[in-house]
Amino acid sequence: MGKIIAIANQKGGVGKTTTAVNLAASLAALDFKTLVVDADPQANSTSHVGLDPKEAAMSIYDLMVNPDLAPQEAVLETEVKDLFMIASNIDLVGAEVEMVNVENREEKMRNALSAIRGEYDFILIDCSPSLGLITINALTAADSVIVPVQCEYFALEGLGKLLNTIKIIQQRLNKELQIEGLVLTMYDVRLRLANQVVEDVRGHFKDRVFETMIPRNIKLSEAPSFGMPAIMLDAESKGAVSYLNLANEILQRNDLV
Amino acid sequence: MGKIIAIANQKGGVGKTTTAVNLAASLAALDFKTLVVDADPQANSTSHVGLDPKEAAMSIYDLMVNPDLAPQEAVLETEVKDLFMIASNIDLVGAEVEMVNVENREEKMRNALSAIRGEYDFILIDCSPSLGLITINALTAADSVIVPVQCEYFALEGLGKLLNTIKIIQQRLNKELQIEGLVLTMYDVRLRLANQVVEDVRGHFKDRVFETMIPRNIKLSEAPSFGMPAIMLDAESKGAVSYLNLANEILQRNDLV
Ligand SMILES: Nc1ncnc2c1ncn2[C@@H]1O[C@H](COP(=O)(O)OP(=O)(O)OP(=O)(O)O)[C@@H](O)[C@H]1O
Ligand SMILES: Nc1ncnc2c1ncn2[C@@H]1O[C@H](COP(=O)(O)OP(=O)(O)OP(=O)(O)O)[C@@H](O)[C@H]1O
Ligand SMILES: [Mg+2]
Ligand SMILES: [Mg+2]
Repeated sequence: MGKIIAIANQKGGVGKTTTAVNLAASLAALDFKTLVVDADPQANSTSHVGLDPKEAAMSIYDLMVNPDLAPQEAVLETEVKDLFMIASNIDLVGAEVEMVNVENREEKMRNALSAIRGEYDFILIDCSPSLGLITINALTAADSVIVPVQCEYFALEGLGKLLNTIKIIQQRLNKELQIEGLVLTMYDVRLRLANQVVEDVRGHFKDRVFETMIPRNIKLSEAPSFGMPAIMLDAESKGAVSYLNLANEILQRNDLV
Repeated sequence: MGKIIAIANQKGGVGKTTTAVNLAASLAALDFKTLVVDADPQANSTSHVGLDPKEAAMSIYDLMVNPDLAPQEAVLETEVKDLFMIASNIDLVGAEVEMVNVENREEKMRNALSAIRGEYDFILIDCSPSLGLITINALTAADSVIVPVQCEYFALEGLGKLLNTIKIIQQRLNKELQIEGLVLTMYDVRLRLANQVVEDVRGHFKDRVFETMIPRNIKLSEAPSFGMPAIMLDAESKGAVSYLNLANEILQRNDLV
C-alpha cells in the first residue's frame, strides 16, 4: 500500500525538486518501486529525470480534471529501474481559477492517485513554490509531508505559515496527514549563517528534523542538466550519498528496513 | 515621473527579493528617491528592510482591493534615507481567487500606484515565484521588467515561459512594457555550470543581459537577518558593490547619469 509523501515549501528555490527526484531515485536504488508526481507547472522534476513535458501524453493536470482517465496511462518510465514519473503540464497554472466553483476541488489529486497507489511503495509529489490549490491538493492526497528547509535566513520566516497551512489541511481535508520531517538543504558547514539556521531549526522542531542534512554539492546542481538524478551522475558524490542516507533514515522511521 | 520596474521570475529562489531590495537601496544611496512594493505574500522584501508586515497599517493588497484608499498612507519609511516600502500581506494569497469575476482585475496595481508614481524616481515591485494574477498586475503596472537569472540549470528552462508571458502582457495589457534587462545572479566563477549558464544566456539574449553580474556573496544572504540591505551591513562587500554597479548601469541605460 504505497505511501504518498508531498514535498512542499512555498519558499522558492529551497530544494523541493532536488529532494523529490534524488530521494525517489535513492528509494528506487534500494528496490522500492517509486513514482514521482510533478505538480509544479515549471515541470522541473519531469526534466530532471530526462523527460520532456511536451511529449507526455497525459499529465497530473489531465488526471485531476478528468476522473475517467486511467492514471496508469499517465505513468512514464525513467532511466532508473523502479523509478517512474507522472509529468507536469503548463495547464496547471490555470487550474486554480478553472476550479473555483468545482465541488471537492481540493480532493482531485487524491482521487486521481487512489487507483494506482497500491502499485508503488512510495509516491513523492513535487510541489510548486506556493500554497495555492495544487499544493493543497498534494497535501490532501498525501499521508505525510517532507519540508525542505534551505540553510538561509528567509527559509525560517516561511516555516510558520507552512505549518499553519498543514494544520488547517489536517483539520478540514486530511486528518491522517503527518509531518514526515524537515530536511535541511544546501548546508555549507563553513558558513556561520548556515550553522545558525541549523541550530534554530533543530532547537525549535527537535526530532521532526531529519538527522541527515543535504550539503551544498555541485553534482546536485549539475545532474538536472544531464537529465538524471545525482546517484546516476556520480553515486560517490556527497550529494548523492546524502540523499541515500535520507532514504535510509525515512525507511527506518517507517520500520521498512 | 517615477519609473516602475517589476522584478519577476516564476522560478523560485533566483534572487528576486535580494535584487529588489539591494538595487533599491543602491538607487537611494545615489540620491534617487525609491519605493519598493512587496507583491509577494511571503513578505521577504518587507522583512529585508527591517519592517514587520503585521505592523503595517496598509499593504499593497489593501490598495488593490480598495481604490478609495490614498496610497501615500501605505508608504513606510526604512532605515535608509530615500528608500521607502509598501508592505506585503498574507491576504495576497487569496487575491487571485477573490478577483476571479472582477472587471479589469489585472489593472488594480497599476491604478493603485498611478497616484504616487510622481513622488518617486523609481518604484521596484518584488514579485512572488509565480505567473499568477499578482505578478500579472505587477507586469501591467510596470514600465519595464528586470529578470534575475540564477546561474543554475533550471533557471534557463523557465526563461522561455516568462518571456512568453511578457509578450502576452505587452499585446493585451501594457503596450509600453519593456525588458529592462536580465541580471545573472549567484554567479560563482569557479563553477563550470555557472560559466556555462552565463555563456548560454549572453549568447541567446545578447545586450538584453546586464554587464553587471551579481556574485554569490555571503553578505547578501546575511543582510536580511539584520533587517537591512547589504550596502548598510557592509558597503565594501562584493555583493553590495555589485548591486551599486547594477544601479549605475541602469542609470546609464536610462540616460540618468
Ligand atoms: N544541495 C544542493 N547543492 C547544490 N545545489 C543545489 C542543492 N539543492 C538544490 N540545488 C540547486 O539549487 C536550485 C534550487 O533547487 P530546486 O530547484 O530543487 O528548488 P525548488 O524548491 O524545487 O525550487 P522552486 O521553488 O522553483 O520549485 C537548483 O538549481 C538546484 O539544482
Ligand atoms: N548573490 C547572492 N549570494 C548569496 N546568497 C544570495 C544571493 N542572492 C540571493 N541569495 C540568497 O539566496 C536565497 C534566495 O534569494 P531570494 O530570496 O532573494 O530569491 P527570490 O527569487 O526572491 O525567492 P522567492 O522565489 O522565494 O521569492 C535567499 O536566502 C538569499 O539570501
Ligand atoms: Mg521545484
Ligand atoms: Mg522573493
